[in-house]
This record gives sequence, structure tokens and C-alpha cells, in this order.
Amino acid sequence: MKLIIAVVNDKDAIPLMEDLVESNFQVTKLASTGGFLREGNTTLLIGLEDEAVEQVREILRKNCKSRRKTVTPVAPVGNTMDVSMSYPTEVMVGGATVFVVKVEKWEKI
Amino acid sequence: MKLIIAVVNDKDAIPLMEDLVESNFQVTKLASTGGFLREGNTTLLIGLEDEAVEQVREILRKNCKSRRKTVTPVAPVGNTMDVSMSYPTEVMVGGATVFVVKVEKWEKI
Amino acid sequence: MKLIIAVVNDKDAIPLMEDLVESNFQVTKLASTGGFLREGNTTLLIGLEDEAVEQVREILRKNCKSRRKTVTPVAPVGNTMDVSMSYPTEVMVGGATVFVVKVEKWEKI
Ligand SMILES: Nc1ncnc2c1ncn2[C@@H]1O[C@@H]2COP(=O)(O)O[C@H]3[C@@H](O)[C@H](n4cnc5c(N)ncnc54)O[C@@H]3COP(=O)(O)O[C@H]2[C@H]1O
Ligand SMILES: Nc1ncnc2c1ncn2[C@@H]1O[C@@H]2COP(=O)(O)O[C@H]3[C@@H](O)[C@H](n4cnc5c(N)ncnc54)O[C@@H]3COP(=O)(O)O[C@H]2[C@H]1O
Ligand SMILES: Nc1ncnc2c1ncn2[C@@H]1O[C@@H]2COP(=O)(O)O[C@H]3[C@@H](O)[C@H](n4cnc5c(N)ncnc54)O[C@@H]3COP(=O)(O)O[C@H]2[C@H]1O
Repeated sequence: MKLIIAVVNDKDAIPLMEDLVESNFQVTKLASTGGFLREGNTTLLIGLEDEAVEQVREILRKNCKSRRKTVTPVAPVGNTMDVSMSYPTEVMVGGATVFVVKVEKWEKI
Repeated sequence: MKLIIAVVNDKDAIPLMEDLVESNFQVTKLASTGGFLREGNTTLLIGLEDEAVEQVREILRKNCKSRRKTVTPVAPVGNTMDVSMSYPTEVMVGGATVFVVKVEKWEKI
Repeated sequence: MKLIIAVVNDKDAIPLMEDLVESNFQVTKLASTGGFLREGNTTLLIGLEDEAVEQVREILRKNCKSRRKTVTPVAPVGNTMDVSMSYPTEVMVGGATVFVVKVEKWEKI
């Protein structure tokens, strides 16, 4: 048994969750914020059998496309706290950051 | 050391947390949403000693009772996005979905 | 690969996240609530290489100082639900509660 913790773009969250549910996976959604861009994103918890991890990675791949985005992050650039020093930067957003964790016990109580 | 991640019904969250705290467990509560019903629920994080897992499962069992509920989920039924095609369905709600994960290091910094 | 799950004081969350990002760590922030004080706090997810855990513990130590606080917790004291029986209590707040979990697979999809 595994627990997938996936951080995804808010725009992709609903189609992704619908795809997961239609494929008979159960998922719990948490509202989260990215540390770099300080924008809202979505963290999904998906508990599943070991053999199903590949299928879920496929569903993630299908629904979470990376795209370039020009941002001016609020995180200080360099050692100054001067926000006016932040440079517009191009980052890849979307896509999914996925952690697969081993679950020792998974049950419905 | 283990980390219990438990998804519970919002109605059960407060009595459950009080019961855990009275039994000297510490718990962190996250607001979450179920992927199928799209309703708010609660995800609890409970870090604890291995020997205490049984006691917490007992507390979960005592506070989180399953009950039947008739719902008309917003998740598309079949391959159509037509929400008017969703059938009222009876599901079991309440209860707790519990994942027990091994923790390599648990400390207060 | 590890996933650090750290529960920290809301006041420390932003400086801590800035410090992590400046040191090239990526972090996802979840709004959470403590089970005892019922106050808002912050749960951070930091996925990282095994060798980097020590550096992140140092950053946590630097940014999350414990401080004493007198509180009157809303959790019932003893077996009565009588809130007027809660005693003002001194607790240590701030600091960070840290769980380090082994990650079997960490990838960007
Ligand atoms: N120091 C830096 N310099 C330049 N560019 C930087 C950067 N840190 C992040 N970025 C870029 O900004 C995007 C958004 O990062 P953010 O931290 O807001 O939002 C992140 C964060 O919430 C989460 N995440 C990614 N890696 C993580 C990790 N190792 N641990 C915890 N959360 C992670 O997934 C979201 C998307 O990450 P993703 O890597 O796809 O996309 C990242 C990356 O392309
Ligand atoms: N393996 C897993 N990984 C991550 N999170 C998990 C999980 N299993 C359960 N959860 C979380 O626990 C909540 C309650 O699940 P439960 O199975 O008791 O109760 C479920 C179940 O009785 C029913 N249900 C879920 N998916 C269904 C489906 N595809 N068809 C019919 N009924 C479904 O609807 C109830 C509410 O589901 P919902 O998704 O809204 O909310 C779920 C979800 O947030
Ligand atoms: N094993 C664990 N599993 C999951 N989450 C954990 C955890 N240990 C700590 N946390 C999280 O970290 C927050 C701060 O805990 P800390 O022990 O530093 O600071 C605690 C502690 O000094 C004190 N405290 C907690 N439970 C107590 C009790 N039963 N009696 C007396 N003081 C208590 O009140 C402070 C705030 O506690 P609160 O529950 O509101 O908030 C907790 C909780 O959200």
C-alpha cells in the first residue's frame, strides 16, 4: 500500500480529481501554497495498492501539463529584503510534484 | 514512531480531537475535501509512539461512526459531463480512512 | 529521499519559508490548526535529498524559537465539558514539530 502526495496546479486539480474518481481511485484534496511563487496550489492525497501506482502516474501525466510562466516572485532575490529588486523570471508551472510514501496500514475504521 | 493520517467526517472532528487530547495525544488538523462527494472533510495528523497506535485506532472507532447517506455526487457518471445524468446514490459516510506511515525521525526543534 | 512534515507557528512560517527558498529548497505550505490550543498554525511539506535533512533542521532551528505562552485552552480539562473549569496554563509555543518520512519515489511529472 502506498500514499501518493501530489502537489498540482489549481487549474489542473478538478479535471485530475474527476479522472481519478472515474478510474475508481479515492482522493483527498488539501488547499496549499507554493513556497516560491506564494500562489495557491493543490495537494492531493491518494491511498492506493502498490500495483495501481503506475496507473495513477499515467493519470497525473495526462492531466498535469507543465507550462512556462513569467513571474516576479515575492521571495527576496539575493540577500536584500527589497522586493523592487525581484527580477521577472520564467518558471515551469503545472506538472505535478509527486511523493510516493509506503503505508504500513491502510484501513477504514 | 508512526504518523497517522486520518480522513474523517467534519461532524466527528471536534469530539475526536477532544478525545485524543484528553488521552494525551497531540494532533494537527487540516481542512480537506473529498474527491467523490466534493464536500469538506477533515484530515488529521497524529504523530505517536508505535505502541500507542492501537489506542488511537480505538479512539477513532469510538468517535467516527459510519452512516448511510443519499447523495447526488457532482462527479460525472460515465463519460458525459452532463451533471443532470448523476444518479442519487447511497454511500457510507463518516467512519475514518486511516493511513499509518513509519516516521524515521520525530523531534521538537 | 525524504519528506519533512513540519508543524510550525504561523508567526515563523514566512521567514522560515523565505530562508528555505533562499537555500534552494522547495516547500509547500498547508494551513492547519493545533488540536490543543485550537489556534491556526502552519504545516510545511519539504521534499529533499537525504543529505540535505541536516541543513533543513538547522534552518528550522534558526527560524522557529520556542516561547512561553499563557493560554486557557478550550479543550475540556478533566472529565467535565464545563469550559469555565479550564485553568490558565503555560505552554511552550513556537518551535517546530518535525516528522521525517522516507519517500520511495520523488518525481516531477
Ligand atoms: N528557488 C527557485 N528558483 C527558481 N525557480 C523556482 C525556485 N523554486 C521553485 N521554482 C519554480 O517555481 C515553481 C513554483 O514553485 P512553488 O514553490 O511556488 O510551488 C511548488 C511547491 O508548492 C511544490 N513543490 C515542488 N517541489 C517540492 C518539494 N521538493 N517539496 C515540497 N513541495 C514542493 O510544487 C509546486 C510546483 O513546483 P515546480 O517545481 O513544478 O515549479 C516551481 C519551479 O519551476
Ligand atoms: N484511498 C484514499 N485515498 C485518499 N483519500 C481517501 C481514500 N479513501 C477515502 N478517502 C477520503 O476519505 C473520505 C471518506 O471516504 P469513505 O470511503 O469513508 O466514503 C466514501 C465512499 O463511501 C463513497 N465513494 C467514494 N468514491 C466512490 C465511488 N467511485 N463510487 C461510489 N462511492 C464512492 O463516497 C464517500 C465519500 O468519498 P470522498 O472521496 O468524498 O471522501 C473520502 C476521501 O476524502
Ligand atoms: N505528535 C504530534 N502529532 C501531530 N501534531 C503535533 C504533534 N506534536 C505537536 N503537534 C502540532 O504542533 C503544534 C505545537 O506543538 P508543541 O508541542 O510545540 O506545543 C504544544 C504544547 O506545548 C502544548 N500542549 C499540547 N498538548 C498538551 C496537553 N495535552 N497538555 C498540556 N500542554 C499541551 O500546547 C502547544 C500547542 O499544541 P497544539 O496541539 O495546539 O499544536 C501542536 C500541534 O498542531
